[in-house]
Amino acid sequence: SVAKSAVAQVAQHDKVPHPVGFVPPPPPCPGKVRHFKI
Amino acid sequence: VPAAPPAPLGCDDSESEAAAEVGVSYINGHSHHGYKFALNRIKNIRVLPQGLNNDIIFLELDLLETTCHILSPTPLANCTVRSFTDHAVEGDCDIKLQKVDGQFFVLASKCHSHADSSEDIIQLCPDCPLLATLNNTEVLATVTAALNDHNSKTADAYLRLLEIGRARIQYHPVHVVSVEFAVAATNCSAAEAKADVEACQLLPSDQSNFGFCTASMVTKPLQDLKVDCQLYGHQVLTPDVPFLSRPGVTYSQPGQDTA
Repeated sequence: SVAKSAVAQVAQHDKVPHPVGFVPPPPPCPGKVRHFKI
Repeated sequence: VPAAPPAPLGCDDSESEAAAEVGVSYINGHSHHGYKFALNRIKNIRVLPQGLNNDIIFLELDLLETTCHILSPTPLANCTVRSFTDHAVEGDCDIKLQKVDGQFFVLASKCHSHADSSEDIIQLCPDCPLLATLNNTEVLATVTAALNDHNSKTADAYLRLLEIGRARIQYHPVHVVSVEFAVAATNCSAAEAKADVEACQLLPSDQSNFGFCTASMVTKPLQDLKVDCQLYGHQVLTPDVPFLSRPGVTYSQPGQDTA
């Protein structure tokens, strides 16, 4: 029952929408452009 | 519970930037032609752990050509990246490095460069001059005229052509051919060269004195030639940098210098 409730909690948690204003982190690559993009 | 694997490196992480800096320095240090390149963007990085303090790193880099010729002693940090309207040239490089005890070593690199498309330049700057091929007859004639003009006026050493770095031709509103080329001092003064130019040889590597010239030739409506040559002063080159970088340019006028 402990395992079931833990899974249930996780499942619930995943359905929780991100808080308002949440900005996903930028993808790790490609990186920033230092001069200009051809 | 086994430790979670480290988060993948991001392309803007300091460690990625440190690896990229080693890679760009390696590329410029082993290039024999053209110009120095600067980092524009780290496109991708992959790390393959090999054991304790030992990783193999694959880097994909976007570079941009600078205005410094590869023989220039100017540090890369002081080299200006060629602007978009100057007809920029981009380099794409794949580099394999090994990081051992915090130190990076380049194991292999593969690069290719390409100029920005003429359409892009014309769209933004209709009258900007565009890159011309280095064996274009107008380009060769301008390099010949510029080097002969410099050698006929200088009181210093007679200069020989090493390589043409780049050339651009503008067609409107006037017809202008602009060239950049690398030169080397010979063992002759300009006066001695007039007597016997064949005797003028490049100085031995322990005395080499390289330089760089820019010139522009307005051909229409009136002919006007401007030349500026600067010698870098004596440099000790790494042995694997060949003096003459690409098949020589032959001059049109008979009896002129050939490289």
